[in-house]
Amino acid sequence: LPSLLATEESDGEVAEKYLQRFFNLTEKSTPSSRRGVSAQSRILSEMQSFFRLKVTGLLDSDTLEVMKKPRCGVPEVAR
Amino acid sequence: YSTFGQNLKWQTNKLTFRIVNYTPDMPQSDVDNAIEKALQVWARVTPLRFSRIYAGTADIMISFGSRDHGDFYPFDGPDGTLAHAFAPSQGIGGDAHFDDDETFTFRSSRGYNLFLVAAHEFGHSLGLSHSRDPGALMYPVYSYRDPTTFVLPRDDVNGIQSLYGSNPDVSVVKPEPEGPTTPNACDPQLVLDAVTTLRGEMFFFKDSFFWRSSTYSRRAEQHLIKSYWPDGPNNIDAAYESRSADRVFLIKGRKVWSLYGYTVERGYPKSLKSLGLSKSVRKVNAAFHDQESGKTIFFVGDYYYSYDESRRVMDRGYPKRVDEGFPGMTGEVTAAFQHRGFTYIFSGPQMFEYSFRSKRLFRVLRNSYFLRC
Repeated sequence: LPSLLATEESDGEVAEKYLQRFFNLTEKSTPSSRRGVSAQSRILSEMQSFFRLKVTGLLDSDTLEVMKKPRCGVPEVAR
Repeated sequence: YSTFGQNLKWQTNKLTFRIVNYTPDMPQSDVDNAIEKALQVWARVTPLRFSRIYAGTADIMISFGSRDHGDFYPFDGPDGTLAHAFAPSQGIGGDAHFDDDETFTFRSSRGYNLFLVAAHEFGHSLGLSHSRDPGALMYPVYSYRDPTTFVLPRDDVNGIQSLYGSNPDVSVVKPEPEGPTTPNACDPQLVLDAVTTLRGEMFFFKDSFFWRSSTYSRRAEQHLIKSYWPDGPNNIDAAYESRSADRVFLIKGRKVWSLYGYTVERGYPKSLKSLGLSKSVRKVNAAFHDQESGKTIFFVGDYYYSYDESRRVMDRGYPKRVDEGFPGMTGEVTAAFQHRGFTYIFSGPQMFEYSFRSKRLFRVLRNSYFLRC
């Protein structure tokens, strides 16, 4: 059963919000966008490259760790 | 470094700033100090000059707010986003906003150091965007550095001078010390300060940085030492792990720090004597702990000492010459550690792979062998 308590954001939500806020991800990940490289995966690669992480386009623990670090609110890719 | 673009810069070198309100975290005088010091970081290397106004609209309006504070970029509560600022332009351009759900401090490493956060945001106020250089002030992720010894890193100096040029008064003012550059793990001439294991990972220290590498991570991560251990030392001489005590010891000069995870243990730094070394030892070049024999080996100049951790005494018959224990090692030992039963001795840009027990030299490798270049 879904928890009645407020739950922490899932890693996916953290990542999506991060990419929207700092790397101008505008598209929400939807089943249709799963054909080919999704915008989210492409922009995630951009973020991984910026932070000198291994560029996989996949949300891994190293990438998530960077996303959770305290930081400046100015985006890397301006809208 | 990167900029918002050549035309997104101030067209005058004389800028005004105004501190609109204050955070309750710090005395107002400390806020004033932190802000002025942060602006001077940029003034010292450019023609830019800042003057404070107390009313009306300044080029750089500085304020503290939380959540939605009226600029369509709401803050997010504690941690996460700490502050933001706007590129040079009329109106909101240049303004810097600080998230008052954070705890800001001035001199300590507790909370977020307002001077460091402000200096970063004022880089944006002046036209710099984020840098990919993890040692740069304009790197987007916060990391603590000692504000009393802070020098604007070379990457940031290059960035701001690409917009405004250098400080014309430098001939009058004491020349600015050269900003630190960020060491490159894949530099073939890289000479490491120290290497140690830490709970199954490998830590390679250089200047104020370390690289963290593990067999699981696909890439060595580079961090500022002080982003992990704010009260730890930069530019260390040696490091080793005592697995039985679950501690890592960092040695710098005649002092030793004990790390337990992210914590620098109370009562440290202590003197080298606490490691069993005699008073005559002034500097340790490298150290490692041999799992098999339970000895900790300290390299001092051309010699090495052997300390028996279980009996807590220095072994008799030491110091011995390094090339006696490690045949073929004639250069200065700069770092040492053990990994999967092999003992790695670093000398300059080379790493020598030994069996500590048989004294056999297997291979000579590059320093970056474990750094996954």
